[in-house]
Amino acid sequence: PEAADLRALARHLYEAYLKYFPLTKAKARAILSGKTGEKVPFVIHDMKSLMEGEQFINCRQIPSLDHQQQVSTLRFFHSCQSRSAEAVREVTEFAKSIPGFIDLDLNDQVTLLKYGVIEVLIIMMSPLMNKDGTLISYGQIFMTREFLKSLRKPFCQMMEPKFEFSVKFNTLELDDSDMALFLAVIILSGDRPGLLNVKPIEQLQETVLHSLELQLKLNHPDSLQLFAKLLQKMTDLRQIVTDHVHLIELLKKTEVDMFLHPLLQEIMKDLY
Amino acid sequence: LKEKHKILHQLLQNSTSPVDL
Repeated sequence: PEAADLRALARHLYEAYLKYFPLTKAKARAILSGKTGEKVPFVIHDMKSLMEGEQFINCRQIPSLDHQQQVSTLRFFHSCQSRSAEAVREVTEFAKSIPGFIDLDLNDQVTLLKYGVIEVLIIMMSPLMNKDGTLISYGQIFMTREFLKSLRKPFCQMMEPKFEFSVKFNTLELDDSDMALFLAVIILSGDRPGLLNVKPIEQLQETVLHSLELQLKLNHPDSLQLFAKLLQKMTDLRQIVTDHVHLIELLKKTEVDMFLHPLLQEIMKDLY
Repeated sequence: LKEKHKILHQLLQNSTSPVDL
């Protein structure tokens, strides 16, 4: 494809990214570095601040759960799920904006989202994190890494691998326009299990890969091998998702009050 | 596959109104 077409594709995906994802990397980094000039996030660093900060956490509550009877850890976990379900909706809208995606076989669209969405969410989490903690709840809260590590097992094991990945991923210094293309590449993976018609998916991905390669050359001229380094991250991501799904399976078996959001259940069932 | 993933399917099909999550 012509360079002009590849640049147009990059612009289109960046615009869709800005449209569907409320907390951009630029905004998150401004909050984390204290450069917003507005509200600083509420810091959750222990159980007391968790309870104080719950008023900021999340927007929608899960009905049918008696909040009085739940311990804070589990209640927080349910809030995270509710936000994750909303994030899946945002990623779905972004996927639909990728040129050619909605023309794919509908079963394949479902498969691409089922296998790609958690990988996308983990990549999108990276800009919200630094080595000390993570922004949550649209940047209104900063939750410390130490606090997450102090939760009881297996909750304490959930976020640590994401921190380790994110701290390394952030050294690549992608910006939001790079991220938009990388997310599209992840979604358009032609090797997901059960795809019916791989060829058109691979063709779409190839075009987005060309656009990403050009974007990185123009946007990061001094960063050698950035394109190759970024593609290698896709292998790490699959392992993180596999481990995450296994942890959720463990939670389902061990936690009596465990409630898994129906959308997340759909995605994780028979995933890996 | 569509049957096993009703909410995902619905999200893909509804271009304007998001399903009640």
